[in-house]
Amino acid sequence: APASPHPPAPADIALGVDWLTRFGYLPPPDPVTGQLQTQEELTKAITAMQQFGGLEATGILDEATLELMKTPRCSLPDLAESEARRKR
Amino acid sequence: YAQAVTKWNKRNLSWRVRTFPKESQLGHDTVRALMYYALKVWSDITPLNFHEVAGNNADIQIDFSKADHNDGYPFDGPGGTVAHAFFPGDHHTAGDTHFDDDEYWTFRSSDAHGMDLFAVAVHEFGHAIGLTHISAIESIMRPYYQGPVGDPLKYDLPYEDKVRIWQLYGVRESVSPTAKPEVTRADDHPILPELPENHSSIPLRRDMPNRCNTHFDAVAQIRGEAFFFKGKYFWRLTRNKHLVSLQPAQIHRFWRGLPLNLDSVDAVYERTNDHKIVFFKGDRYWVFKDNNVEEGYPRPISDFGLPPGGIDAAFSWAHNDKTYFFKDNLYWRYDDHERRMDPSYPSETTLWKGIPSPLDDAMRWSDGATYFFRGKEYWKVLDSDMEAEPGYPQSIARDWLVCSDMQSDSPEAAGSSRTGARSRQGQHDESRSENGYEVCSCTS
Repeated sequence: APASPHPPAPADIALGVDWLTRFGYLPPPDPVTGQLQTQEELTKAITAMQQFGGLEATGILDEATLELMKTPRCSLPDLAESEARRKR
Repeated sequence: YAQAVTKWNKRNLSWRVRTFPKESQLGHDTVRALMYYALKVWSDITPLNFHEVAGNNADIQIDFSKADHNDGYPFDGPGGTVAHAFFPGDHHTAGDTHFDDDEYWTFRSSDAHGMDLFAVAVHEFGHAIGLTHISAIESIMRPYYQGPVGDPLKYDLPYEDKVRIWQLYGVRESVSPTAKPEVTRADDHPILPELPENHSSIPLRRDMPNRCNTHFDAVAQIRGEAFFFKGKYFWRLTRNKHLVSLQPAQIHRFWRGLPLNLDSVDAVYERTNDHKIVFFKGDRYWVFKDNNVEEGYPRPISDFGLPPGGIDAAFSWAHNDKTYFFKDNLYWRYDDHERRMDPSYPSETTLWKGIPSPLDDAMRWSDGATYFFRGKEYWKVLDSDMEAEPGYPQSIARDWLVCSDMQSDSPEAAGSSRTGARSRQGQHDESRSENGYEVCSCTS
């Protein structure tokens, strides 16, 4: 992720990746090929989530983004997997 | 989920509330009435008609469920995900709508921590008839809970949402400018009860502790949030010290794998090297990855080099990344990286000036300080100090758990528990009445 005054703690990154995967911004790691989620994908997923949530699209897990991730919400994903892939 | 945009081919849809919230003050009739009005929001402007039925074959089956409820989409306790619904389709779950029964469901309540059932129901029924999430701030289909949306009898869908549902089903005849107004009689609609304005107290379950008037078994910072454990329950505060819910959650529902007969815990801390969470009770401990216990636990605390008898408190100290265990008037220093106890321990807790013993627990916090808890009070130690700050102890209930002084015993009453060189008996609490003014706090 681009440099930020307060780089997110590892726990926040784990929370962020889990959250982004769960709500459709980040495709889950592929168990068959073992392909992991790349840094670039993560940045794009964060940007997509920020745009969708009405935040400033910084591409990093800043405080406002983490706070929104903790906001109570509906369980359904925000992006259909195909849409997410098209966005990327 | 069938995410592709789908819609119902039929216009008459049945619904039924199969299970109700167990710990909400909303009666069954109120819940059914709210569901009726939430569906009516959509049927008023589309050709869809909803009718309530009995039995298990309703198109829209409504349930209040907790945690894992066998649809592959477990809920997660208070906060987090609060509800979901299945899109229209041929599968038997199509249209079904689930609400998280760990949420505190409210109606016309000023309780900032409650979840307005009508607002969430309108959103979920939007999914049940085919709408997906959108990012428009004012849309009811935005994925984040945005608080109550006002009176169900006066609620008007945002235009954005009307356009999208009209694209799926067209406009209801009665809405079109040329149609004659539909005649409905008042008693066609269920009556929504008026909640008394002053209804603010939340009925507590019999065994539920009162956060404003209790001491805590354990306190820990986990993933940046504060957890206060008491008996079989816990309260959770976000990083900004916001209480997630006035209602405590049940330990066993969240921390999966603790024995069901465990009636309390002694101490909890998050390991800094791998962010696993360690629970202590008596001579045993459990290690959790996220909120699931790992295989092979419980194990004896002798793994840490601790003597039998259990511990009072555990915390990892930010300034040296060591873990500290307290028991009565002794404390140990443990290296979680090396997985061994540091030599020349235990030492006397008197080295921690102004900190009482025995403790209930201790916790590091995001401000870099360490907090020590005992009874209804807490002490603060800055950075790498080993001495309590002046002006402590302070009231846990007031400073952490959104309790006014009226709701919690005032620290003066607890004067007998003050220890340490700096706090004087009967000292009036400066922070409360600087310059002679009383500071009042509004909790509801």
